[in-house]
Amino acid sequence: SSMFVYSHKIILKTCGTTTLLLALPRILEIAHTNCGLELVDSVFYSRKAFMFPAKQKWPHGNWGDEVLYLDTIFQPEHFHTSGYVVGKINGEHWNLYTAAPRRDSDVVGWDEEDPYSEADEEMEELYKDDLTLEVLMSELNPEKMKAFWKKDGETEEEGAKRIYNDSGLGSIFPHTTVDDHCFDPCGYSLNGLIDQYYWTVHVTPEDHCSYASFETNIPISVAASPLAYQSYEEVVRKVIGVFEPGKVTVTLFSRKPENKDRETSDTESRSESSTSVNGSNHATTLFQLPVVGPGAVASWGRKSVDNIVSSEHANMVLTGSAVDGYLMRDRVVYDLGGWDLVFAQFTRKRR
Amino acid sequence: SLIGFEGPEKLLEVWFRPNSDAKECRELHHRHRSCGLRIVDQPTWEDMLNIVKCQVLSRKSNDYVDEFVLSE
Repeated sequence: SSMFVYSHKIILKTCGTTTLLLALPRILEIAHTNCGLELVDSVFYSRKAFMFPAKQKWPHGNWGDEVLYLDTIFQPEHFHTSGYVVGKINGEHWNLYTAAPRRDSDVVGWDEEDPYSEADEEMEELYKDDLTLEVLMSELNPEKMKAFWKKDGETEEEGAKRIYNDSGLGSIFPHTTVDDHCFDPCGYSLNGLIDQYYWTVHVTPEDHCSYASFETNIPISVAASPLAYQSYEEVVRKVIGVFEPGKVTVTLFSRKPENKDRETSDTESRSESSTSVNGSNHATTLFQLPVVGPGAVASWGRKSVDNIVSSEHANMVLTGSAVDGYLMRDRVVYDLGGWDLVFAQFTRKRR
Repeated sequence: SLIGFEGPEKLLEVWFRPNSDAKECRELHHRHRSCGLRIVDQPTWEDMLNIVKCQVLSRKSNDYVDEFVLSE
């Protein structure tokens, strides 16, 4: 699990039987009483499909309870809230909740003076390159997973260093500052920092819960130096190469600039589910999404971060070559009010 | 801890705005970037993380962000 604390936001990522959402009231209290931060600008909560819901503590047993719980904190008269299921409901779907404050002057009970207006310009600066790439992997290659077990006589520090160097993780963003931990008897967590950006990796190598996650908000323009990354697809390929998973879910989130649909909860999506899987040439268009309507397109490449953040999602095309050896099972483009989301799933080809 | 293990993490992200009474903090943010939530001490975060059922294993900081590697 990991936590990242910025002056204006907190990111908390946990797994297992943790009760993350129960700490939300305390987080809000700390922000208010310790820091004078009483205005929540936005909230984002996501989780992949439930695996053992009966073994989780409330409200983490089902998506409906989690959304209900969040809605009691971010009440509809003050927040636009949404609870989505992204992907196939009976598949490797994703659950996503968002909340953003209402700013409509005609809302009953709303103070005529908009408390958010003063900080708009500042928030724009903070939002300008907010983009998150996440790669969730399961059914990891058992041979690759041997590196993620602590060896006899090895300290946790020694184990972490060995894993970082030997697994291939160290070559993903080698110019970042890394803080990692090797668990006993197995498992590994890593947080990496470069300026205001982070990347984080969590691995459970056991066969019965073979799972790894990778997440970063490092723009490709930053990630590319001194590396030769030309696109996020190359980052994804490199990550997949470390774990050789049987199943992969890739999501790319980008926050829209202020005043671009931030105040609507309408959802538009475009799904290209598994229809192309049987095609012979789909491997060359894994991330390629159709252009919807006229307008410029943005490539998912070195210079594209600003374009991705500032472009309308429907006009965005993600181009790139294939993830060798994988079939795309699902791809969806969502316009989630204040966020744009690309969601894609892959499975390893049978040899 | 593997009983009921759900590999896919839960991810929570909360963004705050400085309010009109926190101009000093906002100015500090521009000058030092170490303001707002970053003034919270580790015991306070650990108290919060107890609710989550996580403990801090290690941490590092730079000019912009504090990161914590957590148990679980």
